[in-house]
Amino acid sequence: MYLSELEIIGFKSFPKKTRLVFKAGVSAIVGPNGCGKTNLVDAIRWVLGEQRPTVLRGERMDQVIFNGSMDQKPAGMSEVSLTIENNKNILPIEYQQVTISRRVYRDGTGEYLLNGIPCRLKDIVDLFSDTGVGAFAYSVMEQSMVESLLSENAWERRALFEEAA
Amino acid sequence: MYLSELEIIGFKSFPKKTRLVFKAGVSAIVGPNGCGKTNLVDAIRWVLGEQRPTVLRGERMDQVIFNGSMDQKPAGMSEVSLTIENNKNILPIEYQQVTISRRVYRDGTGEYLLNGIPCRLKDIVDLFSDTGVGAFAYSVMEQSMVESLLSENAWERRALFEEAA
Amino acid sequence: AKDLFLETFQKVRGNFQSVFGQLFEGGEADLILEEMLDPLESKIEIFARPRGKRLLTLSQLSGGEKALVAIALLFALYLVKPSPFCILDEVDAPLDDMNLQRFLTLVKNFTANTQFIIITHNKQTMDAADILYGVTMEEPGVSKIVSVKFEKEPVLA
Amino acid sequence: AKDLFLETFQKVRGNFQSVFGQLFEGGEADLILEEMLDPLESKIEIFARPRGKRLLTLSQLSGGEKALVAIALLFALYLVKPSPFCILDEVDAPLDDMNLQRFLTLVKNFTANTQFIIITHNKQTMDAADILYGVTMEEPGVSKIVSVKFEKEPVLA
Ligand SMILES: Nc1ncnc2c1ncn2[C@@H]1O[C@H](COP(=O)(O)OP(=O)(O)OP(=O)(O)O)[C@@H](O)[C@H]1O
Ligand SMILES: Nc1ncnc2c1ncn2[C@@H]1O[C@H](COP(=O)(O)OP(=O)(O)OP(=O)(O)O)[C@@H](O)[C@H]1O
Ligand SMILES: [Mg+2]
Ligand SMILES: [Mg+2]
Repeated sequence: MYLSELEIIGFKSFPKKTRLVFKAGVSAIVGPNGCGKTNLVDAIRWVLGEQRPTVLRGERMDQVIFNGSMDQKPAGMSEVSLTIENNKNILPIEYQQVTISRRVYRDGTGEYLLNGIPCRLKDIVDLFSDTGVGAFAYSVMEQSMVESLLSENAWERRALFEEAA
Repeated sequence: MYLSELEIIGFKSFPKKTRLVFKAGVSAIVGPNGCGKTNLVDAIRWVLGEQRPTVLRGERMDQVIFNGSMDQKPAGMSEVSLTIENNKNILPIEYQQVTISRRVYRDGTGEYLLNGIPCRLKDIVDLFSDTGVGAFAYSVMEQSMVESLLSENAWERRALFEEAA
Repeated sequence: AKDLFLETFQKVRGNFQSVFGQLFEGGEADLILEEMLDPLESKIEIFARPRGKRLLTLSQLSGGEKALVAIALLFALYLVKPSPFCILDEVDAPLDDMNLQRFLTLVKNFTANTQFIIITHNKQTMDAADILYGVTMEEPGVSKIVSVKFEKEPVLA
Repeated sequence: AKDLFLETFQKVRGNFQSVFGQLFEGGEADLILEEMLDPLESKIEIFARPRGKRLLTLSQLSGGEKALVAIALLFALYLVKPSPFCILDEVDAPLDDMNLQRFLTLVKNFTANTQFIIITHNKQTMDAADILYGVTMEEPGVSKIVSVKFEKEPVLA
């Protein structure tokens, strides 16, 4: 199973429709400070169901919507779609590919979609249960996580073992 | 005012007497992970009176004493001396140079010395009051300080302004 | 659930010791499950002793050593149950050149079961990648992907 | 004491805006003293808006941008009351090449009143230094200073 495509529109610093095609193997994402690399990570977390605004570095969920630049007005909504190849049949459904989408509007309403069909967050969580996807501590690691993984407060560490079990 | 010499014996990963001569300007300290660079910073903080073991990454003050390696036994004491040039007469005493030393023994006892003469920590703190030295947040900056300087909890930030005032 | 947890824990523990050994070229490490009435409540403690050094608390390790211990733990978990994709956001920043190469070698050994997406400022990490994506902000405040992707060809003599 | 604090605050605030402008090549920043009955109790809030971007909370800035804001604050304080020496432990790790050069230029502009000791893994920072000290652990667990010090000579054509 691997990520094959990420499509972003209106999410954080990506106002226009942006498509990123991934392959298996090792990809590196590079660029100057503040150009949007970690925002791509936020987009992947968000479309997979991240509910905590602080993990996305905001105070409220609507702060992920592009809030304007010098030349562009703020966006009215944010949408991210992630396509996953099911090449090892790890996912429990009969698709070769699965596309998960999430939208949010300025008024806070939003929806999730599975291959274009509206669904609940629960459907996405169930789809990925036991695959190692969705427990973000397991799939995403950043500098600040080193301290928390090693800290006296062992609960984050504990959660990883439960994910692996 | 600038640091001209650091002498370490028995402090953290420096069992043998080690002398480091500094000059004014920009010095860079380099070397592989775990070789002792941050330990040098800890030594400077410690000799200037740092009292919090956690700032020195330990739980107790005696953990700064060299605790042995594959081939060497643990040390019985730790001593650091820092020599400071008083070239701009910022320090209130009549010396061209000031050497501050600190020792600690395994039983937790220790002493401070000013130019070789035993003194109290208070004497060293008074010597440096209002010079910008000793308020470690002001003179030492590390990666983890970026988060705390910018955090909602503004007290560390506040302390810096009071030091500058 | 308790037996499964204990079994998983033992596997991760063994892997942790082995991955640690690769990253630290020796030394010792261990994971200890605190004795509690309920293993589902007990804390997991980490011990790590780099080669040639005596055991100290984790907090006394250096910045780069701590990063390697965290990486060893993550990969120890992946050896039990791989994550299909793994996103690493500048975790290579505190590593010196030698440790960086060991880290990159470890990453490549895991690509059979895990797709890696590594955000980095480090040239050596960029060299190790199969594909490179550049992100820029030519128009201020607006991100754009510049597909700097090259897919490595074998080097011809 | 209250007046001195307010006066110092205003000076640091002006400096912060100017140093920020140098590091971010534009943009805006500010320090706001929260209105409290007792100014000696009030919190100091930081605002930072990189060039071309709209104002967001500090937390939404990137890792490198946050490091630059913290550096700008530190140097803004030094312009009011310099620290005789300043030890920077790997603060350059999250900076890209351009920001790193701006940071190094800033450091050099402050050497008249401040001695800098910079711990780094970065080659560009090493190049900018006047003197280099190497620390090694040939004997495991035992640190040794290898004085790699060179003092720069002007480059002869
Ligand atoms: N809702 C939003 N609307 C517009 N721009 C946003 C929004 N949220 C964040 N940003 C912008 O994204 C930038 C941060 O991007 P990001 O964290 O991805 O940088 P980065 O490439 O990871 O940089 P670094 O190398 O420093 O870590 C901020 O400067 C901010 O201006
Ligand atoms: N009391 C002690 N006795 C002996 N060794 C110690 C003691 N305290 C710390 N050390 C050793 O010092 C090492 C850490 O050194 P330090 O933090 O200075 O590394 P560093 O050069 O800053 O590395 P990095 O580049 O990873 O930050 C630890 O590995 C530990 O073995
Ligand atoms: Mg980032
Ligand atoms: Mg260090």
